[in-house]
Amino acid sequence: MNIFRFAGDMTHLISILVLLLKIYATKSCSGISLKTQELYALVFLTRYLDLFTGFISIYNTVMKLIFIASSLAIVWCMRVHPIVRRSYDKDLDTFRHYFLVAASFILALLLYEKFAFKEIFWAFSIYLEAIAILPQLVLLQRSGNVDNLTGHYVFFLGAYRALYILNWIYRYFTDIHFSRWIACVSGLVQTALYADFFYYYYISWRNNAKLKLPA
Amino acid sequence: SPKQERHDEL
Repeated sequence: MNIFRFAGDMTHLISILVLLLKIYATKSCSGISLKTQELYALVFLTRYLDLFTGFISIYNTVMKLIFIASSLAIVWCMRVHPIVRRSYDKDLDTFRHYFLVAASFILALLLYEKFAFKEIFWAFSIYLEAIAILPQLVLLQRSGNVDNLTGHYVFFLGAYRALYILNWIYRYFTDIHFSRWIACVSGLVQTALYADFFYYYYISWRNNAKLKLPA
Repeated sequence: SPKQERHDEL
């Protein structure tokens, strides 16, 4: 474990806490893409298949449980919670995310570290996580004004993988066995997708103005 | 064989 990876995990956790805060404080999920949340739940469920078979550390197990539980809780809130579900922008959140699932799965069958059940699903979860934010970014552009908590949520979500890139660079120079090309390349693509969001987030912070993405 | 490279990252 290195400081970059720990900071990355904490930033990821903060993004989830900010989203939970937004939903519980405002009793609303406006501006949040249910499709992206469903994709994240799928990412965690397919990546942590070794949750009960392999043990790495208490920290690793606890964080996996938190990520799985929180992503499922958010999907439940947006689909079932009588008050929250009413504020879901159903007619704006129309990205066909099944294509993202299919493309990631096909790629995982072609490009993997080892042709084994858990490895294919691990690669699938890595590819899917890289593009899972697309429905959310499209929704932000469509819904114009972005409330503060939603903006912070997306910012921390993008920042966590950028910290993981620093972690991979660090491990590349310190770990002789280290070779995580699948995660590295996907992580670069994932972070690049946030580039324009990061720019408009910075502008809104510098001008102390509302976050606004061009349509 | 080298220790199975487990995915130790989240």
